Amino acid sequence: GESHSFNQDTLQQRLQGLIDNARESWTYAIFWQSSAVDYTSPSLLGWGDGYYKGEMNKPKTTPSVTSFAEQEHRKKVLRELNSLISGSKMPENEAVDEEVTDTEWFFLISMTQSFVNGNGLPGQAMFSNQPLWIAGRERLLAAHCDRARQGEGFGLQTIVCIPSTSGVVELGSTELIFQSSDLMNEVRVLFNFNN
Amino acid sequence: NKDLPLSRKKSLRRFLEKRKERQVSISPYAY
Repeated sequence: GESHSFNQDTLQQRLQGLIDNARESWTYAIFWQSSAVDYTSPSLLGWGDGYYKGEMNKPKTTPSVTSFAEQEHRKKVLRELNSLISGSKMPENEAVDEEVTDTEWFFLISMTQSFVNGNGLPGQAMFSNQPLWIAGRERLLAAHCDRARQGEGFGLQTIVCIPSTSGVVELGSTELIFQSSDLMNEVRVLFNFNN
Repeated sequence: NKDLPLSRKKSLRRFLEKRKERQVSISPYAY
């Protein structure tokens, strides 16, 4: 198929296009970028880019399952990140009033993670060069993988990792989504980089 | 901190901006 040059700036558009145009309701998409220079060198998968869409069908009135202290902690971290990005201190009463949801928090935590040599769901997908499609909370728990367990703990029901030429595309959803070859083909087309 | 890699900084900025937009659109004061 047609391949594109790898371009950091277009990653966001590709991730966004992938889940905004999908029939299924995906909560987020992440591109884990490989550091490997060729097929024989050991690889580290690190954060390339991510797109958080959120839970479309979630009622706004859903009561929080997180403790008050946990919410305060998340809000504090978000305020600090806001200050870090904007370069100015954010007033206590501005923004971050809304609850930081479990999936938002999982997405943020993901930015700090990386996977070496076949570890974690993205690493396993990269190492075996096979897509991993885990649908169902029991299956996520049975995957014997920290990331799968963590995702389940934050309310995800489906996590998918699809290897591409320069990394792995991960999708997650709070809904139960079964394997779709359309989606896997879409990933192969959108993330088929020629370097 | 200053050592935050650029790709994460960009992703973080986008995430925070989108979050702010979502909050404004669901706020009762927005109507």
